[in-house]
Amino acid sequence: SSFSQLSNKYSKYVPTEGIYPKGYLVGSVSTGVKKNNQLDLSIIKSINPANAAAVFTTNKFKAAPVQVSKKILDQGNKINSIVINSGCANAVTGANGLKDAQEIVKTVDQTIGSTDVASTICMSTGVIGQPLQMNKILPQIPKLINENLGESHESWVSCAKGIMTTDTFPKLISRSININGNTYTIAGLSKGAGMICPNMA
Amino acid sequence: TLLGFLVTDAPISSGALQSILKYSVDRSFNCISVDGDMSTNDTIAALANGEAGGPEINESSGESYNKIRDEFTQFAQSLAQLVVRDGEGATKFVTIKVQNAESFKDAQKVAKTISNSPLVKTALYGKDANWGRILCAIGYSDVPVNTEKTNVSFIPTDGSADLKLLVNGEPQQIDETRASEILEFEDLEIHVDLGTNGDGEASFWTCDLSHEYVTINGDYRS
Repeated sequence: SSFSQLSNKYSKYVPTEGIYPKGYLVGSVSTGVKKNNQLDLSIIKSINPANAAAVFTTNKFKAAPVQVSKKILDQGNKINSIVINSGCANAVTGANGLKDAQEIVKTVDQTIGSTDVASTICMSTGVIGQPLQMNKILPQIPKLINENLGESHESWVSCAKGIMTTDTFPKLISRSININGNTYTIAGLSKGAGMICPNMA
Repeated sequence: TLLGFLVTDAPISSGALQSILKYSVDRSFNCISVDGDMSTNDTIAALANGEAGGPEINESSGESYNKIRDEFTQFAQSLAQLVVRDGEGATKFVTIKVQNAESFKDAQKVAKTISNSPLVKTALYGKDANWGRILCAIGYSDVPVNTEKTNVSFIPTDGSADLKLLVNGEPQQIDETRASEILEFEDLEIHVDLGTNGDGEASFWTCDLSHEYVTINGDYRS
């Protein structure tokens, strides 16, 4: 019964096709942080630097990637990429957690050839209080960027799967809108199934 | 943890993107609850790379700005609602709509309190039309309520007549068979009218609380 319910949700809410915004490459890879070779590292990359905005948790114990990403956005930098790992939240991990988050940002920036200022924001989700397994994550970043990114529907679904934790289905929607004769497209990914009562600012 | 990403090829200025994101998140991701816990990592980020061309949309763009802000808001609501539908162990998707509060913030506070009540959520799981628990949650929300003009109804999602549970503060004779029929649906709407002179209105989206939630979270770390 439980399996049937999960299967129903997947077929009901996961789109089989979509229309996606121009100029983005997305995808994911398995680093081995999550068990059974599940996808656990995703990247959303804009082919040109994009304007960026974010709202973050108001929890007083902000995870390292939240602190690092907020600082990068506060500098007003244009953003090329968002990198997200799942399986480990890199939260309550002290100074080493901050270093790890910065290292991930630096590695993504170097791989895409953007080295002047930080142009990547990072996010993590998963277990709190454990350090990131950098030995598993860092080597997979070049592979993900150089080999696993694409603009197809399958790439977007894969990207959505790479950020899942206890989620039973990837959350992905896309839509085109017309404003004063111009057609724009929005795509959205989300994840979350538990510890959910956000109040972001 | 909640993570979300909204990416567009529209040419939205940096300032406009931040204000659009805040407006839309306040009406979407900040209006959902699965279990009442706030993560250390919650983040919603937006990118706008302008690859679709067209004139830049900024906060002075008038109609264009309002239109894209409203599109973002609807879009964010759809994405946020998927999170609730996939809530750990969830079998129900519940919309709490609060009307006639003194302000939007009051309406939101009441909706959030009902959404986070473990007793309301377990009653929903058990398909028990326990309006008393809903009233109780309204009562401790710490916002002005006209108890003699408060109304609570279940709105079935098949378009059939609503089930009035409380009218002007008076409990109704509930048709339990009808209540059970409504609670059989995966989706349910609960309407609350606080009966004040204000016109504050807010919606919140939540799910039920099941045995499965405990099973999933009893050993998350290991």
